[in-house]
Amino acid sequence: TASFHDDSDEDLLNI
Amino acid sequence: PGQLQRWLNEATDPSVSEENWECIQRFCEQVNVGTEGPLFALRLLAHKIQSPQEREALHALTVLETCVNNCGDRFHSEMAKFRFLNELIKVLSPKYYGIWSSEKVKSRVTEVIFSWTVWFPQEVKIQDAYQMLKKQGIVKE
Repeated sequence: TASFHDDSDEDLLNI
Repeated sequence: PGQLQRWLNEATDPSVSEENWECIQRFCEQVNVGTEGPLFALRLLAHKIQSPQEREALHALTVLETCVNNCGDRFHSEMAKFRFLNELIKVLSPKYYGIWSSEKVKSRVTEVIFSWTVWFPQEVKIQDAYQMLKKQGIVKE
């Protein structure tokens, strides 16, 4: 069964 | 997430100056329950670390460091993502929460990120985040 675990990620914040 | 939130609220109570190790321990145990635990725990921790209340933020950093020492690989891989690292970076940046966070909180956040570059050399995103902070002059050697 598929997991809801979210493996996606964002980009590094540009400050 | 409700149970995690309750332990964390108690562990980071700004009216209490001493660490509440019982609650910190319970929070860490709860992180390992269920697949979503690390993700939820880090989201809650980020919010507390960004608190303008110094004591609440410092307690949250203690909880974070205890989790890093006690929780497993799933917690480590989640904290090494930009999603969470960005939340820590926001505390250091004057464009975000840096204007409200105290110097004490900022220096502990910097120490935490630096220590992870040493303990988790294989986590490229942690190295990237630290290099970026150095390049921006936010972290001085």
